[in-house]
Amino acid sequence: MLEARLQTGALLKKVLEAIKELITDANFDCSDNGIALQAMDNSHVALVALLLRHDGFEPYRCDRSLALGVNLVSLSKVLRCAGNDDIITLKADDTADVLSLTFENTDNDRISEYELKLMDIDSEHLGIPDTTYEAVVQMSSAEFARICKDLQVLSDSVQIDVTKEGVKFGAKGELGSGAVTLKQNGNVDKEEEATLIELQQNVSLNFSLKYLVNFTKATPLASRVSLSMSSEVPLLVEYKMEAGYIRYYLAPKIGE
Amino acid sequence: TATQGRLDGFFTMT
Repeated sequence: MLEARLQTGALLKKVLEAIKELITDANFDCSDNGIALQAMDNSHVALVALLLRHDGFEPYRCDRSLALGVNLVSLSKVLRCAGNDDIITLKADDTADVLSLTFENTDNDRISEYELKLMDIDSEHLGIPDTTYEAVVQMSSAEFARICKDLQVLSDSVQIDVTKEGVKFGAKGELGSGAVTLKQNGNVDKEEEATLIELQQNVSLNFSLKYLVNFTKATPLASRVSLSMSSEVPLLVEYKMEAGYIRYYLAPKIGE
Repeated sequence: TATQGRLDGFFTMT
């Protein structure tokens, strides 16, 4: 059985907000390592890989690996019934056909209990190969969100150019063009805002802004984001959390 | 204009 108690229930609410528009149904794979989820969007353009490590929960118990098939829209609706400061406990039996959720307020004088029906999801499990990327950009997650949103005014795609000087996000559309360049600035006072680049080779790739904007729904989960790129390989956008991560993979646009 | 690529083929089935 699974029993996982999360002190900061808001984390789970934010995680659901960050994935529910990309994928509708997914298996939460529970093991002694923690709770993981991996799913592609319907058009096979993007993939979400989520890990909530066991040490992020207190307590965390999972005697036997379990796949909990969840409709993410339903789960996020139920999670809206939890207060932001509530402690959230997830429970499921080995023969689980429901996921039990308990929300306790911080005064421990209001306890709400919900049960969400589970579904059988026959999902193909994909192995994501370890890739050495030609360019890795680490930057402020809020800045990345702003750039994607701003450039969406001009176009539905963005060209990302990475050199050792900096990273340039450019968009061209019917009303004109725009570009935002962030210079590499590792020695700024505010570490949170620094743009850092690890580069093997200059990279220039095109991506759909609609998907990138969707990925930035994870911004409340981490102050930093990393963009890992190589030619003709899916972009990896990673938000690291205290005990886990959300990784998004996005196939590039090809052939200008 | 560029066409949107797909992820199929990048990741292996396990």
